[in-house]
Amino acid sequence: MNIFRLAGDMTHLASVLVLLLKIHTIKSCAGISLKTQELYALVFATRYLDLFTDYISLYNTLMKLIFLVSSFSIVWYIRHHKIVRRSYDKDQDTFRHYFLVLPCFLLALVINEKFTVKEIMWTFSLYLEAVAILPQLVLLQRTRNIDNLTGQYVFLLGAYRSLYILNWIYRYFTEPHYVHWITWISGLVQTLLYADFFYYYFQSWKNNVKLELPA
Amino acid sequence: KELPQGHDEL
Repeated sequence: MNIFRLAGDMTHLASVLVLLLKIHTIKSCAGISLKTQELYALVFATRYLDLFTDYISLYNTLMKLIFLVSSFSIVWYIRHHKIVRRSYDKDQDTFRHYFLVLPCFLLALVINEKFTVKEIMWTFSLYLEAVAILPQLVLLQRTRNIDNLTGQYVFLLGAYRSLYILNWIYRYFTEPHYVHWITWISGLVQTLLYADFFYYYFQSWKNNVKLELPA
Repeated sequence: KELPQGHDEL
């Protein structure tokens, strides 16, 4: 494991913890898209099917379990927690899941490495992760005014994606036969989706003002 | 054991 991969995993973990912390302590999920969180839960559930078949390392297994448990807990909090669910703004969070899930699934059926259930689910999870942030970005655009924790959550997710790209570049030059087009292209698409957000995030940080997205 | 591409990543 290289430093970029580890830093990427840690920012990913931090993003989830920031979100859980926000929900747990403030008892509010204002500004958080339930649609995006449900898509992430689906991403992890379909990607980590190999928990049952392959053992890679203790680190790998533990991280997978953490991402599974945390993503489903976040969904549970927003949907069922008696206080948190009241702060969920259903009318603003209108993105339809199947607009993203269906094309990703069809694409995974056509473009994959191997036509097996596990491999197709894994590929589907990569495609879906690439676009799962869209409902969240749409919600941010709509509400415009973003609280610090939500801004940090999206920033950490973007940092995680950027670090994974550096990890792939590093692995490409240090490991033989490390060529993974499906992972790279979906990862690149995912990172590019954050570019616009990053631009406004850094501007607000530079000018020391509250983050606001243009309508 | 040889893993399929990128499967050791999260």
